[in-house]
Amino acid sequence: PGDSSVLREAVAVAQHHDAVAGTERQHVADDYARQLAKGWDSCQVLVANALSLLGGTKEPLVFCNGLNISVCPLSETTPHFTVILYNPLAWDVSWPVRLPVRATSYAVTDPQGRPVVPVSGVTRRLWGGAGGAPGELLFQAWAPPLGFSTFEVKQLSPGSTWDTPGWPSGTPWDPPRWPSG
Amino acid sequence: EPEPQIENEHLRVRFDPIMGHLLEIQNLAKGISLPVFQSFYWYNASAGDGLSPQASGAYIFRPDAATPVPVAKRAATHLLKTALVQEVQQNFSQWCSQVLRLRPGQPYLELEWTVGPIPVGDGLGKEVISRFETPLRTAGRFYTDSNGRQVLQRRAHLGTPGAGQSTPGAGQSTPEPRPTLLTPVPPVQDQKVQLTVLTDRSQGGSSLQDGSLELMVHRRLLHDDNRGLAEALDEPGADGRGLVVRGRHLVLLDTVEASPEQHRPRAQEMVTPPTVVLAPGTGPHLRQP
Repeated sequence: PGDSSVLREAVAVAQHHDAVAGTERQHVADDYARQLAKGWDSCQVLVANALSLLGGTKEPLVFCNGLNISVCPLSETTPHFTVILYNPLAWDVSWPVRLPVRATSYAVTDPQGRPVVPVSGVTRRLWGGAGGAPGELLFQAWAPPLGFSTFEVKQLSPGSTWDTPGWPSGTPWDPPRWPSG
Repeated sequence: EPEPQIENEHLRVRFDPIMGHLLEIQNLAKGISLPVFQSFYWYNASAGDGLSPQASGAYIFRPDAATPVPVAKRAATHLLKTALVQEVQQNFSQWCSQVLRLRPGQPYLELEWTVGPIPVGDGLGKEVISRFETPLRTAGRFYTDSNGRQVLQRRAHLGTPGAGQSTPGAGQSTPEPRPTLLTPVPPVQDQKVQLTVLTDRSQGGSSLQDGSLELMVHRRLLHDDNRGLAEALDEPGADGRGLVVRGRHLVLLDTVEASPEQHRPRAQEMVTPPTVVLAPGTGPHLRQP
């Protein structure tokens, strides 16, 4: 069972001026972080349950909390996976998805089953992140207001180079016209 | 490239080919271009001195000198251009790097900074800032917003009357909960330009020189400030070598009139970004509710 009250309680506790301003001892700061992390985990179960209900399946759903340091075991090891984007805002969002991957060529299809182009791959530089994957898969995703979109990612041949059509500088990029939310 | 730059349909951003720093931001649609220099510095944290035994600490920002030290004179850079992103990766030092990105359709420049572990082998606590410098004549004033609820005018108080130079210190730093705006103080008629910096978390900030804006991104101190904690603000981080912090600043350049409409939605997207959930294989076939 997912439960958002754990995070609500943790955020309530973190209204203390110490938590806001950082004027607490280290072990107290660590405990604020521990409570928030527990609340975060419990909310992720809630979101996963909601998505499973909407999808009518019991498929495992995975959250990669280390994307900001390019760590995501599922995208790094699985040749075929789905990315679900949930948009909590009241307007369409276009969102750059950047996932650590091992292979060098992927096909991405959008919620209507159409190929998402362009798909870019970049080799991660030394200081790019802590993860082990040598590369990152980039594609532009989008999601309707208070809604979600699913994008399917399939690894093509592992060995070929990135099919990154260069983006001629100065040429306005024509974003895909996606159905408004 | 002799003239390294990144560009999309909204902005063109130029870099210094020798020093690797940000040089200029151009808003192509409005025909605005503003020289913007940005780099990282650190203030030497005071351990108490002849003036006052007060050390810099969790409660007090008290640098040992008014002028911060540059993290590096120049940045080693790598330029990357793909169909989906153009970025300049800057490496200032072993513990300070940044990626500046433009994506198609994105009317702002994203600066993803990574700072830490801050070295303290020299026995000096360090308070790291990211500083933006522009020729905007702002008369020592800048503006901060608090989640779109209240834009306040802030002004560097100049200490003793007549002192032209304002110095950093607790009194100068204001909490920047959200956008920090640098715009000329009306009615400077020839300046209709606003530079807005969106932060992804609360940071201390100030504008100590006309047209400049500095945001404190990380601190590592070695002395307790004698306000009750009885420990220095020195977070060990996951591996005990000192906390590494990564965050983002979004920089928007527009007219004063058009800026609020630009930065408000961006701030909300920063606070409540889309949730990315992954599933193996074709995943659940989700129906739109």
